[in-house]
Amino acid sequence: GRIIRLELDNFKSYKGHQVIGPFHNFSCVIGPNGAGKSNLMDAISFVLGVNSMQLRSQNLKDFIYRGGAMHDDQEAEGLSQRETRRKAHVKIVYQEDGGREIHFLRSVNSRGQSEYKINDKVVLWTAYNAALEKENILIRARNFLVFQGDVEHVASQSPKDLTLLIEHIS
Amino acid sequence: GRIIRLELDNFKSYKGHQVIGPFHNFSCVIGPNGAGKSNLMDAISFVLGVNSMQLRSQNLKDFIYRGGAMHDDQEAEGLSQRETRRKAHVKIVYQEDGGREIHFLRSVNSRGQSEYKINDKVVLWTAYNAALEKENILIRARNFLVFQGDVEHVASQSPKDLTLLIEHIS
Amino acid sequence: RYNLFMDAYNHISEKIDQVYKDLTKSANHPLGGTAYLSLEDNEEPYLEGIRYHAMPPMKRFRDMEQLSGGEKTMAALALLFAIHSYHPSPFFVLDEVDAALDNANVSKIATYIREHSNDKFQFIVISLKSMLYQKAESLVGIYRDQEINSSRVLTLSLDQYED
Amino acid sequence: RYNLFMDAYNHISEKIDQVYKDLTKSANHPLGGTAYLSLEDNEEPYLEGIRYHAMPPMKRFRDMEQLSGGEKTMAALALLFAIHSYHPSPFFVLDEVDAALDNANVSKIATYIREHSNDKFQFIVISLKSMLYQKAESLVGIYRDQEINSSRVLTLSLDQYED
Ligand SMILES: Nc1ncnc2c1ncn2[C@@H]1O[C@H](COP(=O)(O)OP(=O)(O)OP(=O)(O)O)[C@@H](O)[C@H]1O
Ligand SMILES: Nc1ncnc2c1ncn2[C@@H]1O[C@H](COP(=O)(O)OP(=O)(O)OP(=O)(O)O)[C@@H](O)[C@H]1O
Ligand SMILES: [Mg+2]
Ligand SMILES: [Mg+2]
Repeated sequence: GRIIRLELDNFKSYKGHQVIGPFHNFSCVIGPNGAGKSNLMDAISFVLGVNSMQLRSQNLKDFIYRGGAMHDDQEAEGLSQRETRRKAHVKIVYQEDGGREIHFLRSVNSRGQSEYKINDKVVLWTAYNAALEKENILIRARNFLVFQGDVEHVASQSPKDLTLLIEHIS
Repeated sequence: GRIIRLELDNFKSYKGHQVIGPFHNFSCVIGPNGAGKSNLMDAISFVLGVNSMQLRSQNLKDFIYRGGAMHDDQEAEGLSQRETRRKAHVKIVYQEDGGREIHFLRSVNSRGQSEYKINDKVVLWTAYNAALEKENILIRARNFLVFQGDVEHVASQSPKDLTLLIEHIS
Repeated sequence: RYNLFMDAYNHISEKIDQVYKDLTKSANHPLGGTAYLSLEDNEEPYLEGIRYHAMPPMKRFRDMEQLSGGEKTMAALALLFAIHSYHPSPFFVLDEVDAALDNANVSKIATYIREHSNDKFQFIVISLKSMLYQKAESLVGIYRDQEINSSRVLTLSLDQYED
Repeated sequence: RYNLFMDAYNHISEKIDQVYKDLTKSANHPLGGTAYLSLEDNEEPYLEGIRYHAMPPMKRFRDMEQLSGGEKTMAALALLFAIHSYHPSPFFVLDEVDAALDNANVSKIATYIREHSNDKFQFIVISLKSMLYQKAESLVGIYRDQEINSSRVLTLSLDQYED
C-alpha cells in the first residue's frame, strides 16, 4: 500500500484545511528552515497514533494551530476564531495494494482528547491500530519513522535498544 | 592572539609528522566524510588540555595513530614500526597579540600518560593551563569549542547548564 | 518468542552486509565496507543486547564510536534499511537524515532510495540537499505564508522532466 | 562571586538580542527576531538556572523546544557568539554547526563570521557546505590517502581570488 495524500486541518503550523499530495514512490519534502516540514512528519506520526511522548510536544493540544503574535493572546481574537480553532485533525488517504482507499483520521480537541475514524466512522484505538497493523504499519516499533536528529543515534544505540526494536517487529 | 599552525605527530588518523596551516582570521576545514576533519578539532582540544571525558575516546592512548587493517594486528607489524608509533603529540604554534610566538605541546604515550611542554620545556599542567588562561583560553569553560552534533543542544540546554557555563567564564 | 525473534534477527543479519556494501561501494572501493550483527546471549537473545558492527572500506576494526559523523550516518541507514526489509511497512518517512553526509554519500543514499522505492515501498524524505531531492519523483515544497501566519504547500512532479 | 557572575550575565544579556537580530534579519524581516535571558533566582543567581528565550521573526512566543531544527541552531549560535563577546578567547573552533541550516541561514552565518573575524578573533570552521566555506580567507582541505592509510592536508588561500 501507499500514502496517496494527507489532509491537515489546523494542525501545528498549518492553518485551516490543507491537502498535501499526491505522494509518489519517492517524494521529497523541501523548503526553508521553519517552514513546516518536520510538522508534516509530526502529522503523519500523529495520525498513525504515535505516542505523544515521542513527538516534540508532550501535550496533544499543542498540535492545534495557534495564530496571533503573542502567547495566550487568544482572548484578543474574536470568539468565532477561537471556536474554529479549538480542534485539529489529520487524515491519511491510504491506498491498499488491491487499489482500495482507506481514510484514517485522528483528531484532537482543546482538552487534548483524541478521536479515531476509519472511513468517517468513529472507532476505538484498538480497531484503528489493528487496521494499521494489517497493512504492516507497526506503531510500537516505529521503525519506519526517522525523526530529525535521530539517525546518528541509530548506529550508536545501546545493544538493548536494538534488541527491543527487533522484538517489536517480530 | 591567534593560532598560526598546528603540528601533529601520529595523532589519530594523521600518520607521521604533519604540519597544518597557516590559519587565517577565518579558515574553513573541508573534505569528505571520514577524512579527518573532526580529528583535527580533537587535536586542538587535546593540546589545550581538554579533559578526555569530553573527547570521543575515553582512553588517551586511542589518540595514537594505528595503521594496519586488523584490530590488535600490531604483533604482525615490524617492531621498529611499533616503536615509532607508541607515542603521539600535538603542538600549537600560537602568536600573541604582541607578535611573539609560543609553542604549546602535549604528548601521550602508550600508557596514556601526558606530558606538557611550553617552548620545548617540560612544565606541569598548572603552569601550562596558567599560560593558556593568560591568553583568555579558558579550558574549563570550553565555550570556544563546538563539537560536531553539539550546537543544537546549546539552545535546549537546561537552565543550570547555562548558569555553569557563565560561571566558568566569569 | 524465541522463534519469532530469531526469525527477524537472522533475516536482518543476512541482509545487513549487502545493504552496507551497497551504500559504501564506490569507484575507489568497488567492494564496499563490512557490517554484521552479533548476539550477546545465545540462549535467550531477546533479553540481552544485539551489537551492530560497521567498518567503512579500508578502515580497520573499530567500535562505532570512533566512526566519523558521516560514516555513522551511513552505517545507521544501512541498519534501518536492513531492518525494514523484514515485514516491511508500506512507507518510510525520513527527516533530514543526510545532515552529516558529504555530496558523494548523499548521492549514494539518493540512488539507493531511487532503486528501492516502488509501489509496495514508498519513501517520503525531508531534505535540504538538492543532491538528494533532485533524484525524487515529486517534490512537496513547504513555505511559510507570512501574511496568514501559516505553512503552505506547492507540489511539483519531477518525472515529467526526466530524460 | 555574585559580582563576577552578574558582570558576565549582564554583559551577555545586553548582547544577545543584537546578535540574534544580526543573524535573523533579512529582506522580508529587516528587524530580525527577539532573544533574551531571564534569571530564575535573583538573590543567588549562580545557584539557579538562566533561561534563554529566542523568537524568530514573526513567530509567536514559544518555548525553545517548538523551534525547528534550523531555528534552534541559529538561536544557539547567537547565544554562543554573545557569550563569546565576554572575555573573548582568541579563537573559536566550530565543527559542522551548519548541518541543520538552509542556504539562506548558512549565508547569514558565513557573513557574520566574515564580519567579526579579525586579528584578535580567529574562526576555524569545519563545514561541508560550499555556501559557507566559499566566504573563508583560507581553506584547509583534509583528504584520506588510502595507500598510506592516513589523513593528509592541502591548504589553499582564497584571498588571492577576491574581487
Ligand atoms: N501549534 C502551532 N501553531 C502554529 N505554529 C506552530 C505550532 N507548532 C509549531 N509551530 C511552528 O512551526 C515551526 C516549526 O516548523 P518545522 O519544525 O516543521 O520546520 P522545518 O521546516 O522542519 O524546519 P527545519 O528545516 O529548520 O527543520 C516553528 O516555527 C513553530 O513556531
Ligand atoms: N587512532 C587512530 N588511528 C587511525 N585512524 C583513526 C584513529 N582514530 C580515529 N581514526 C579514524 O578517523 C576517522 C574519523 O575521522 P573524522 O571524525 O575526523 O572524520 P571527519 O572528516 O570529521 O568526517 P565527517 O565529515 O563524517 O564528520 C575514522 O574513520 C577513524 O577510523
Ligand atoms: Mg525540521
Ligand atoms: Mg566530523
